Amino acid sequence: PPAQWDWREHGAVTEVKNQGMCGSCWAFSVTGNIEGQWFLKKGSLLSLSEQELVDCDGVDMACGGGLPSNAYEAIEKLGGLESEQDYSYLGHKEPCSFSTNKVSAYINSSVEIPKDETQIAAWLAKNGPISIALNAFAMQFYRKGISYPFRILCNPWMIDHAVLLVGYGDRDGKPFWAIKNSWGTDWGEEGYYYLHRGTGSCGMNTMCSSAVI
Amino acid sequence: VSALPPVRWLQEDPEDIELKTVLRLAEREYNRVSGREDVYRALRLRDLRRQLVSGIRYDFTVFLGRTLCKKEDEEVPDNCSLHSLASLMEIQCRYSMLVFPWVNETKVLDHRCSEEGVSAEPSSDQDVDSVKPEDELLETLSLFKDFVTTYNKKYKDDEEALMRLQIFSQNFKKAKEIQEKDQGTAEYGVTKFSDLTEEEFRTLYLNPLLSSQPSRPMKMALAPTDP
Repeated sequence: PPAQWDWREHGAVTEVKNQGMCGSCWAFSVTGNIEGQWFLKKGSLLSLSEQELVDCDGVDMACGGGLPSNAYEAIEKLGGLESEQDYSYLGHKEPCSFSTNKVSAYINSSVEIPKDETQIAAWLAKNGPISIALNAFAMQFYRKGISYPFRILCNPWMIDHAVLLVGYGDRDGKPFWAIKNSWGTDWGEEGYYYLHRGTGSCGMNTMCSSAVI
Repeated sequence: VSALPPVRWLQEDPEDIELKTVLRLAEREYNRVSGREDVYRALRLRDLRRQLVSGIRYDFTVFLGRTLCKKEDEEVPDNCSLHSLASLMEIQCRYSMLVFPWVNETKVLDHRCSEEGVSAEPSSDQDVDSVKPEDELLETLSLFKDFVTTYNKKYKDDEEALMRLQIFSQNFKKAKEIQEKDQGTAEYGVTKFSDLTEEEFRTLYLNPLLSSQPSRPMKMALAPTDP
């Protein structure tokens, strides 16, 4: 893969969103991925609806949590995602009001991305932002810089937060992943989290996936 | 040797007169030697061990809280009210005492106090005259004030505000610990989530299903092979 890559510089990433007091990170991670995939396949960057997934994905548990792998399947079954504008985010579950007439983007299937971080970087640089999940240890108090917690404190089997991998690179010789979070721009570096790259920090490489258009 | 449960709250066992006597002695000893203006009161007890030797030896850790009473008051009442921020200014002391109940005598064998707060253990080189916690408290209060303004936090009453201040203070210490252990260049500290307990944060913002449910199987992505 290239030494560094950032999909924000190539127009494939929408603005940072805010999930509010709701465990809907899985929906934000998946819509972020589909926004990137749609941009790369269709040439336009759309902001897509997380609320549709919160309300209409019957397999996942809305604000109680969910899995990106289930969300892809739900989107396939529903027929696509509405835009953020048409089906705006509320931060709590409401009855499903999805309309096929308002579909802005669809997907055909989904894939799992290998755990090897070099392959993750190569896939990202070629194919777009990736939905990932990680252990959110220390994110409650993260402000800026490259986070690199001890493995024992941020173990890879306690995954509890889904986010979007948008790029990678080095800062002063320290390799990092650039991660788009969904806690608003008043958290982290303008809403982004920078995590050490190359050692499977916080299990970031364990649940990588993408929709396929 | 009788080892009692490791943590005991004073109000849990009000009838334990023997224990209360020992704690009152610890309080009195602390107030006698501390050089502080305020009277301190025992709040809770931890790691108590009782051993029958020539008398009865007690080893225990006591957490002392600041009251509104002053030592120079002519008569210090027994029921001095606690300072509203007492829990943020707890002093932790480890005592060894020898009690001779049959002659109504007590001897303090050893005591060491730390002013680092609830989670800190007293260190051997710190004693009751160590650095006052007021500076740390002022720093925390100043940070909390900025935090409330920056993130436009609203609390329903003073009680909730005080509770959030206590959580904020503990979280600030936790962030410092995370900072010390980080191997990268990250900065940790006050964030908009600094007034939430870990449990609240996990419940409100995180996703427990990710580690408790298996992912739906998906086909593997093809690794790029071209340059």
